[in-house]
Amino acid sequence: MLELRLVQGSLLKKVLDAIKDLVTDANFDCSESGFSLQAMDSSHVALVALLLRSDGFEHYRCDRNLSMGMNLTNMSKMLKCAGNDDIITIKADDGGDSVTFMFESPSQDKVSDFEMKLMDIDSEHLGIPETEYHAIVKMPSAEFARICRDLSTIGDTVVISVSKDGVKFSTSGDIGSANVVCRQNNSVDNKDNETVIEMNEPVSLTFALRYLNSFTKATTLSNTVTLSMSKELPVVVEYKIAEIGHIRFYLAPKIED
Amino acid sequence: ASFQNTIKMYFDED
Repeated sequence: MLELRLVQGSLLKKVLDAIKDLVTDANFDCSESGFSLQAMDSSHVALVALLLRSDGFEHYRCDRNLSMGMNLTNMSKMLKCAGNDDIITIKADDGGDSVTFMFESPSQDKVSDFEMKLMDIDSEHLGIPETEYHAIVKMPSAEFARICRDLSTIGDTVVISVSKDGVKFSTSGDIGSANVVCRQNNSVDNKDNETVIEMNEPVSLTFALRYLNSFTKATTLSNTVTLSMSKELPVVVEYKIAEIGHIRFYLAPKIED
Repeated sequence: ASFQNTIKMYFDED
């Protein structure tokens, strides 16, 4: 028996909006520690890892570990039927072939339930080791989204370079080239507006902008984003989800021939 | 020219 009650149901709606274009089908894994998902995009270039910790739910009952295969397009269709202020409860029986999403309006005067069929998904689960990254950049998520969107009008790839001077985003294409440099700044009145760079050694990696743009669909989940980079490793683009967890996107770099 | 790696080149299967 599984019963997870999330008071801030809009978070789940935003999570689905953030990943449904990158991943079609995925297994949601439920254990006593939390509700999680790990999935790759169809070309296996990017990986998304979601964690919603059990203590972030108002009520969290998970009698035994459960993996529920869901089509994210269909799940998103159902969650779109929840109001932004609604409380969402996810319910499933052990060994059942469906999941129920229950939506309660804040004043409790409207209660809906939507039952969705589960599917068998044969997915690979990758082990992601804890890594000390060469450079970690924390910046406003809207700024990162703006840069990715702007640069993708010029080129297909971006070189992200972190040095003591700041973080530089560079692209080039048929019509020309562009560089955006963000320097470390400290905002006295609003930590969310800060750009903070922790660097052990300079790092420069090339990525497909198409994927980074897809990741920025998570911008509504957090005011800040963290980019963790090491030489010859996938970048980690992380959005914290309120007090409850995180969504991390891993993107393999492009290597020059 | 650049080559797009896959994520599976970096992480092993659990």
